[in-house]
Amino acid sequence: MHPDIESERHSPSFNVEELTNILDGDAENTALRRKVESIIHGEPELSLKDNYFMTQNERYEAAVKKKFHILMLAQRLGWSDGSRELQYASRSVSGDLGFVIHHVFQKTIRSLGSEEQIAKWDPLCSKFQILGTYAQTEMGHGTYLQGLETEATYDAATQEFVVHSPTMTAIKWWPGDLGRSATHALVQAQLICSGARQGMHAFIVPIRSLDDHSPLPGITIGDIGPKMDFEHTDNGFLKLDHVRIPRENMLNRFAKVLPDGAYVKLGVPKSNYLSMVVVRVDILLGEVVPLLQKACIIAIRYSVIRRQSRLRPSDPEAKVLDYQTQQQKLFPPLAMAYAFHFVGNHLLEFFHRSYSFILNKDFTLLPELHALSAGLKAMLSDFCTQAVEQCRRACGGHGYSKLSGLPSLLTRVTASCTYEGENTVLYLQTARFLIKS
Amino acid sequence: YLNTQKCPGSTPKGSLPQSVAYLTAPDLARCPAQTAADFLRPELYTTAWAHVAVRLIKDSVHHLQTLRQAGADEHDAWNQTTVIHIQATKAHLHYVTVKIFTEALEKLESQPEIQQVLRRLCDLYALHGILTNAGDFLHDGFLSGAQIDMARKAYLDLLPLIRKDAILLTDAFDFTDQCLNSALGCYDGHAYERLFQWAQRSPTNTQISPCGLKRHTRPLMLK
Repeated sequence: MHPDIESERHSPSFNVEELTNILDGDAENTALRRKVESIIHGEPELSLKDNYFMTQNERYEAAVKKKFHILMLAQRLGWSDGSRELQYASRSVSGDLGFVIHHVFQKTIRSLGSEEQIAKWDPLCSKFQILGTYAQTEMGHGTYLQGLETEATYDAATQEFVVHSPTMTAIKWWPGDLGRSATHALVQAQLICSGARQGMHAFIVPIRSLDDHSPLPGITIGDIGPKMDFEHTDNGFLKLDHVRIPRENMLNRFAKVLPDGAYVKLGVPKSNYLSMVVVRVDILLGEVVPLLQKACIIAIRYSVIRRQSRLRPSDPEAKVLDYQTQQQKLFPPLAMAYAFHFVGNHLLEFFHRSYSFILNKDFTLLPELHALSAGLKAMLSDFCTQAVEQCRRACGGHGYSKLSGLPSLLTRVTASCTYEGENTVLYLQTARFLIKS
Repeated sequence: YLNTQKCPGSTPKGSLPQSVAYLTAPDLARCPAQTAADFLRPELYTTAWAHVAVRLIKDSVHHLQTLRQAGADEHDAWNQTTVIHIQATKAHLHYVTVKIFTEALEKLESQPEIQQVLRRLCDLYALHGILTNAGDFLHDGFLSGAQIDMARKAYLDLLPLIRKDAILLTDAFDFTDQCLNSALGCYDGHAYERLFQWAQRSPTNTQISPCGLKRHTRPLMLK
């Protein structure tokens, strides 16, 4: 142990283990998390040690390999789908896993699908017999659902939807797991039936052959190319040319099209946002806040090792954390890391309270849930991005080295300001709710 | 707000959702803080954030209404006030986060030492927000310049208190070294040793002569 960090731990003013238990929920969770981490760290296949030296292709392959290695571990050890063990496993490999959007695909089916649809598709997802992606964003359109151009026109003669990208800007662009992996896409498209446009609805569209993985007829598909980070996620594009899918492939918990083309609405316009609410809540707790926590750990630990200049001419070089300016850089991010942990937990509790009501078509709490999750996602991702950058700069030149871990944390958290809702759009959604209130 | 504007003295129909219930709560015109220590009272800074959020939301509604009354259509009026709406929304979200943080700490009464160290972080978070957005608090005289000075003193006094617990507060997040994957941030503090070891693993260090060096330099060197 380096003496400069050892001295910091000499006489603690509180019980660190108890605080860890509070952050984990309770001591049992901490014990379980550590048990899972020790299993994960014992598997050489799940090591992150070469990550910083990998190419985009290598990162993708490593993420796929890790994902399936964890799934096989889960099978062997009896970790169930959505279990705490799997969440902890993901945390311990820093979320660097393939098929994250496959789970968004699955969650969207669970939120927007009927019981029959869930019964059909959910087991296929769980067993990875199909690989899904969530295709909302288009090249020329983002968060604003009503602005999307992709069309799904109902053909009563064949009882099929014709899914089509009518323009260049309608090409789906950015969905993760789409570029190389997915066999099915959950496509958000404007429903056209009974001669009218009925707004955005979700459709399950097969995009690649389950036999040889080749694109299906009418499908143009590929990877969007190099990015700032997320090399392990194969963000892709999808152009649909009059692709026919059966009527049953429209997710119909909140709206459906009858065989004759009649449109039956069972929910409210905001129902479509439900799956995004689910994902946003997950993002805050599972991705954004841990990135800030890690940046704080790295920068603050380094700031007690790094000595620079003197506080008084007679003194030895001081730890940089003893300078008020360094404290001013690092303690607000640390305070945020704790604040946002509790905010995330609060949002999760509110979400659980509301979610079952919403699935039973009681939408009373949906506007508040939507506004709160949108606004908090925007604010937390904004602040975390600024704070991680502040941590990075607080480490001087070494913070620019990938080996510090900070550039990867920064480029990753930066993405959260855009994905699952661009922040300005999200702030304005909360603003509308505030003005109505 | 719109309801109460139409019928002064009345309250909106039904109860507001929990996260915006403060919009109709009684509001103070001036902050009662008289010393720097007053700014370490959670009810004081939570109320301060509520005041600013309410003022900015009212202000954004007022701007919207003014444009509408001047003949702008709904959509133009909205577009011309979006910057103000975002400012108001951020204040609301600040209020929400401060309130949630303070409420979470109230539940830690059985662990007073932990409650105290987290309380300092909560104070710091709230005051950092106030100082960063001081103009919003000064705008209608809710805080005076002298009170901003007090808030800054309270904020700066917190820094050395948090300093002594800083490493432990980061240890509590309990990320393993493997998970952090950082040469600088390892638990044992041997940052420089790791940085040196890890750099040597770089594939660029496996070649004696960098690729392309000879190929590109040779033509000039041979001239």
